[in-house]
Amino acid sequence: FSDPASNLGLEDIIRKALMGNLEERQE
Amino acid sequence: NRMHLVCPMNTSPHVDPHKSGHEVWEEFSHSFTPAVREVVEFAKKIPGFRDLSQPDQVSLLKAGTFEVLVVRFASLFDVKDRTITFLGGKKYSVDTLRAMGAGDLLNSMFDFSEKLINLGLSEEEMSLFTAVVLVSADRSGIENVNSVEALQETLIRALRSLITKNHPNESAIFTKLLLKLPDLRSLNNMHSEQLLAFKVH
Repeated sequence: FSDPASNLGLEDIIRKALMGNLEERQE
Repeated sequence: NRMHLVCPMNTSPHVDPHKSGHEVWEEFSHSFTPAVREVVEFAKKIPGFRDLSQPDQVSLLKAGTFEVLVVRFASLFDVKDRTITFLGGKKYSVDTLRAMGAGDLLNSMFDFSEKLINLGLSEEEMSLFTAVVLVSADRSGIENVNSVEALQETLIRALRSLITKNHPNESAIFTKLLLKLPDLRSLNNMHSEQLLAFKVH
């Protein structure tokens, strides 16, 4: 259980929450 | 054989026995997702965080979200009454939660919350401390350790400066805060073990 965040689905939530910001940077 | 989910990030520790494991997990996930989003929004506001690479931003958040939530929600643990307020707004006593299967993690979180709250930090100090908790170069999977380390050092210097300015006669507060970092790691590890037990169950 080395990656509890992925198992929890946290990574997906984190990526989606960061996404808007990251897209903004790419522009 | 009723199941309970004794995490305050849940609306209630009671689990509907008619629901499947997947449904229980979905409901729990729905409950803690807004708090996780808030952690991400907080991270975005840390000066320099957005300049880190995208994979490193994700790695720091994956590894540190639990610890940030422990700091942010320390006030849910009422040390005097020995109760915890769940996100649904209802309070549960330690004895009740113990009867539901809560173990050592519960006591450790009470101890941590009590010591942190007793430091009497301002909102600004708490925010800066939370940023220090999140930006740790020794998290697993960090690609550009030097960049994260540089940001971490900047944040630690800012925290020391703020604490020194606000508490000129209490120099030990900064040291006590830094000693909270390994405590949080320990809580994080205990929490991961409990999650494993839950998933296996």
